[in-house]
Amino acid sequence: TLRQSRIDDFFRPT
Amino acid sequence: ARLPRSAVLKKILDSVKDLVKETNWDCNEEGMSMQALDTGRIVLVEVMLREAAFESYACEVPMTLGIDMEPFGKVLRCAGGDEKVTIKASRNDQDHIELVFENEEKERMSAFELKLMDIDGEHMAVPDAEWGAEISMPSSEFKKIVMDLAEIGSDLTIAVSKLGVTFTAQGNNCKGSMVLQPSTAVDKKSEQVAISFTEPLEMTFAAPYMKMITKAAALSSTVTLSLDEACPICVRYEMEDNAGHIKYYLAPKED
Repeated sequence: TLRQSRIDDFFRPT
Repeated sequence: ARLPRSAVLKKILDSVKDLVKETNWDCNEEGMSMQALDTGRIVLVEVMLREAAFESYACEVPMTLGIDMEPFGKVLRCAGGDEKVTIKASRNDQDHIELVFENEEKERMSAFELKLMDIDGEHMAVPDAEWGAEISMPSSEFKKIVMDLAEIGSDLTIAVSKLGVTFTAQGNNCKGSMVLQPSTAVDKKSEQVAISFTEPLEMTFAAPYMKMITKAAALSSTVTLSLDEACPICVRYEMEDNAGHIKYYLAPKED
């Protein structure tokens, strides 16, 4: 099964 | 800021309102822009309306306008699609903005006030990526593929290879895939399918989110999908005449 990743897993807050 | 047609704002609102309920709009001399995450933090949406989108545009001091989409939508519904819209924000009174709609044919004018919100703004840094694959195609075609396959299954896999680009969805009792190859015989650029990639790749995304992303097809006749392994897909709609763009970054589903 696949897990839904989050934007936070890839991008950081400025 | 004066837009020749309210339809642009209506379409932008339609393209983001399923994902974002309230957002800060940053206004500066370049234009109006926003960036926001959906509550699940799965999609990052960016909108840019450049100065070129406006009939007239003046921003003497940079301002942030905290907009609640629901009342904004109610106000916008009062404007005819081909009516002009003027948005006025005062630096002395940052409690609200004014929106004026003008129908030149009927010599009708309507004015509204929209209360601004104090939104805790959060901004994500999107790194400049070297994409592994880029696909551009008619936005209506992309929309149809996503809408159709989303009925089949909740996972949408996009694979890019020498065969072209393959969209696949698998449900409990059916599976479907659609393959697009680069078009060679189509003259009009907006009807072309173009595919470039360095290595074959395959990624899976949540079909319900991808469906929301296709709403922006109303803003542009073409769409560009940029993919890279272990990175959110970027789905980009460029508006005509350098007016601006809407970009969505959708986080993938992974093992």
